Amino acid sequence: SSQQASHDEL
Amino acid sequence: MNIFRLAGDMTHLMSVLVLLLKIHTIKSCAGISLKTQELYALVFAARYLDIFTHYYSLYNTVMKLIFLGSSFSILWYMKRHKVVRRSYDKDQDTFRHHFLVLPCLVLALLINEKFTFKEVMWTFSIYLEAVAILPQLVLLQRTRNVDNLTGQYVFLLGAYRGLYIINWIYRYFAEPTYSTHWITWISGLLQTLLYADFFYYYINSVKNNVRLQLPA
Repeated sequence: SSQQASHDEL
Repeated sequence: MNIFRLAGDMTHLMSVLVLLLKIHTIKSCAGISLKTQELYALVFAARYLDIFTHYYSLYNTVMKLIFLGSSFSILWYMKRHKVVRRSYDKDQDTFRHHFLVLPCLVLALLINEKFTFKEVMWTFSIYLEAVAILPQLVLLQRTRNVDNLTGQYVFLLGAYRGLYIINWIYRYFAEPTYSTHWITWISGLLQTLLYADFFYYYINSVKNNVRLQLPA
């Protein structure tokens, strides 16, 4: 999901 | 993972290593703001709540462990180490950093992508990271004469934020599933802008090969 796309960053 | 993101993570990692190197080998934390270090530890603790519940990649997990471990060891050195803690500029490091935490928490409760505990904490960490460097910048301005390692530490942190912005632009065009992320983008842009003034003086000092001196 798009939610996770920004959460895979540190 | 693109090259900008990797370069951003590596400069971020180097900034922490430079700081630990300074503290560990010179046994000094002069010029380093404990307030900023406390805020960073809080940022990582709030953001990485998913470390054991959601698996992204080995890279992601290892880097999270390094950032958590290094930020709490820096705190330990500055507060508990019998030699290092004596070099802390307590009287100069007076920024009221607690007053940054509450507004960031309130903002995260009001403006977030999803109203769940983990998501609000994640958003809080994004807002807090944007302003966490402020006590450090104020301390640098007060001490004015900045030693090389401290200057490099702040420069590397700023470079990390700048590279992350390029990474977001790249992802926006290169990844079909990557949508807009206003919360991270605006916070990241604000955070990078806070370094602008410092960057100007830092690059001048490197160019002229003189010690970094900030104006009063």
